[in-house]
Amino acid sequence: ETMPFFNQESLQQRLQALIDGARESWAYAIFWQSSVVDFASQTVLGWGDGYYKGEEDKNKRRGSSSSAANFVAEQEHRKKVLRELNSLISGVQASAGNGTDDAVDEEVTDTEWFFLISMTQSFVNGNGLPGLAMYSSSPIWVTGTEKLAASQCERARQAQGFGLQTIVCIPSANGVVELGSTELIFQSSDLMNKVKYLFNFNIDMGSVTG
Amino acid sequence: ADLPIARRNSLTRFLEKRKDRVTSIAPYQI
Repeated sequence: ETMPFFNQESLQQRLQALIDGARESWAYAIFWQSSVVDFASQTVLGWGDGYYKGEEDKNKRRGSSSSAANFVAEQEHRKKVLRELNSLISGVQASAGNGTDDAVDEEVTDTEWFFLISMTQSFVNGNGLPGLAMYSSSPIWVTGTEKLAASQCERARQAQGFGLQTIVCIPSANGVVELGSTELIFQSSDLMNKVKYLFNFNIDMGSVTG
Repeated sequence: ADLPIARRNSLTRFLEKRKDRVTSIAPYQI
């Protein structure tokens, strides 16, 4: 059962407060909520809530490795998925030219897509960046394309593939707060303090993993 | 239809916000 402190409305406000007022340009914030899977006695981090802000200049990050043909094909795939999701949420049958699909015809950026596919992911305690942060009870801060690409965590490599340059996972009371950016953002105590304040958790500042 | 509630809420919010953004910039794309 979700505690009142972590109800979804409250979570959304906290995630929004975390990045809307920040000096740095974060593209998104996600709260991975921990729960125990009874049959396996394992802690699993699943989607709690997320706030998507977007990048400052989306044109800057376009199609890092793909050709024009691949880009078009990938966009078609993303738009198709978005159309189906729109249909699922609104209950209106998806079809090209439908007024409700206007937003789908706009390019689906890499960060938007990364945020969307994040909703399908979960992490067993100790696995992936969020799981590792939870397991070690210490924040993980990865800055730079090379470091993300060289990470042992699939999520970090996936983030790099979608143009992110910074990803941070900070453990909190019953989950992990993750932030991502297409900019290079270096470790700051400001963010840690903000998470500590908003998500009510004592972080050992000396134990941040680079 | 059987999306967990947290994901459904997040997805709804994300899609609505995207729709607002696209609608607000559309007149300038002519």
